[in-house]
Amino acid sequence: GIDCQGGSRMCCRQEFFVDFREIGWHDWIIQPEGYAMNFCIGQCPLHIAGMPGIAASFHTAVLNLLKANTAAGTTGGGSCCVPTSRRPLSLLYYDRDSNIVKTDIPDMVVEACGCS
Amino acid sequence: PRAGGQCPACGGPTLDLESQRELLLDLAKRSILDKLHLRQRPTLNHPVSRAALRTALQRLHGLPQGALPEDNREQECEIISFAKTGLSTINQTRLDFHFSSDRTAGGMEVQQASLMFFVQLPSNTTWTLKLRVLVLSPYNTNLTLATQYLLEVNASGWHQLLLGPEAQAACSQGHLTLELVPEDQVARSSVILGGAAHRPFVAARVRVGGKHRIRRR
Repeated sequence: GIDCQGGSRMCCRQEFFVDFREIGWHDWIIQPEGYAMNFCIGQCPLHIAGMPGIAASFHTAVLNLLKANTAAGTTGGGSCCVPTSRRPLSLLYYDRDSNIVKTDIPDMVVEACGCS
Repeated sequence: PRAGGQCPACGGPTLDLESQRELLLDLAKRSILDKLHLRQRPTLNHPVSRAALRTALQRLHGLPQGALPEDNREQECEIISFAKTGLSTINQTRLDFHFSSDRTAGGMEVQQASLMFFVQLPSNTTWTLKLRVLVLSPYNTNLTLATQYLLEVNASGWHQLLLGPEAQAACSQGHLTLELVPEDQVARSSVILGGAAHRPFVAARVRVGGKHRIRRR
């Protein structure tokens, strides 16, 4: 996947770290210290639609050239910048009875973005 | 993009960076609370001491891991519930364990539950302890005996007792009461109930949210 840097406008992953101490949640969330709420942002021009967000294979490159050259004639919806890989968020926290709860929330952290 | 421009993704007005940050922090809070089936962050009425937390986490790692939930709509979690010492007399001690109604409302199924308790024994002695599982019957407010275990312990330290289906069902309903009935004087003074690092607790492996998620979907 591509991480957003500077003024890149193409589809990329924007990192955004939420520090639980900063939002006053460090008293009830024991571990971890924060949550990487990364998100996908940027444009997906048609000729890179379907790019899995990694170095495209030769086949994909040819396909994209064909699309770019025939892009004018194509109709239909655009392509969106979406997560292509995610991992769980493991939390250790106190519930309101002061029980300790350990849980894994699936698909909570975006690892990579790509064009649908 | 600078404030006042147009968002390249949705075409709406762009926010200044500070408002954007506020929006994202609020989204992060909402996302975590939603996945934990919580309406708001919990307020802690009985903070747990660091010593009890450390002890419990060490014991938690010692428990056998369960199979992952086959249905990803469900979420598996482990809960450690510290005992609140209930009604006690010279002959027996009651331990109450509460499991949040947030989870029970969303459909909580206890897969496994163990009682962990600490014993300080004089050397070369063995003692016997009766452990009763008391449950609320649907028709009256009194606790009735659901099942009981006879424990024989011959060493000081932490002990684990795997609890059966009656206790698991009580945990699933949100409240478990255990009664320790020592068989003799030695046993009476041996179970450590107080003290920051030796509070008895129940470690439960729970499946949450199967029904809840389907309903919302």
